[in-house]
Amino acid sequence: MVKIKIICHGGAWSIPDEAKEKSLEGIRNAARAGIEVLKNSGKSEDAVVAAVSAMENDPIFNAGHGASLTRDGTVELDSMVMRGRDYSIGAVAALRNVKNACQVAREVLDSEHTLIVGPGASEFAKEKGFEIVDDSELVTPYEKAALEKIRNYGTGVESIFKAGDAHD
Amino acid sequence: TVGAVAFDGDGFACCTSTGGVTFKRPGRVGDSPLAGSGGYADGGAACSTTGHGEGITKALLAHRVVWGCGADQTRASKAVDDALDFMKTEIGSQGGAICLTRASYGVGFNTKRMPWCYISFDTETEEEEILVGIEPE
Repeated sequence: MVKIKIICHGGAWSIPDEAKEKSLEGIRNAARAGIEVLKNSGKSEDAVVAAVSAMENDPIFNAGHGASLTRDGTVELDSMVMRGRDYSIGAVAALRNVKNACQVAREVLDSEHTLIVGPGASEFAKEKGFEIVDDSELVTPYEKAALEKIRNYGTGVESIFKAGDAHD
Repeated sequence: TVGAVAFDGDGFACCTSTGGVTFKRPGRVGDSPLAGSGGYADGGAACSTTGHGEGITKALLAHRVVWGCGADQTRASKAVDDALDFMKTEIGSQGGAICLTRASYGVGFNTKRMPWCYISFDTETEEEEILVGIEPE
């Protein structure tokens, strides 16, 4: 008896009630995408990339489309893939203008590198034929609002204090 | 952050991907792309983590989980809980992790919620098991 298997997570944080159902739907889709690769005799390193790609393409999750924004309002993505059989590693960090960072990380796994960061990572992705996209394709209204909320947090507190009806 | 761990009947792999944290400094990188922190895999187990990036990196959380499984394939869940407890008490950071060994799986988090889904498939009987969760219990 051979059991092939996959387990996925969609991030551990204070997920609000209104995001619960979509998160559950998205995580099921991701695990389904991964197990189908295994059922078709695919390798575990390709199954995890299929599952994570599904979540990167789902705006409910903080990766790819729907990723958190830097204080400049830009998207910088980090990802890694590791294969236990031979300890091979592929990773990118601060990758810009590419939708699926995990797929670029998968390409790094097959290269002689283990980690490529920043502009070099974007250049590597371009060399491997990945489409270079504008940040606008990765930014969601939800994340824009989250950034604005933090940007204005200081102002909010200040105005409350100035209004004199608050305490530390 | 999102992650996946798989076993294809022969070997393990893990994958983790993230946009980081809102309002981060450009160039700030957390644990996700760092082998041993955001994810780790060897011949007997694999793990993917999520949570406070700097804390996970200090705890070397993914490697700590895989190492915690040791030779006992039934320890995945215990290894995840022990590693998260260490990170919380020693470093004061919260997060979550998923893990697979040949005989077990582990899911743990000490934040409000973490969506997770486990699917196993018996290639002989074609029996499939699906488990899904998001609340702490």
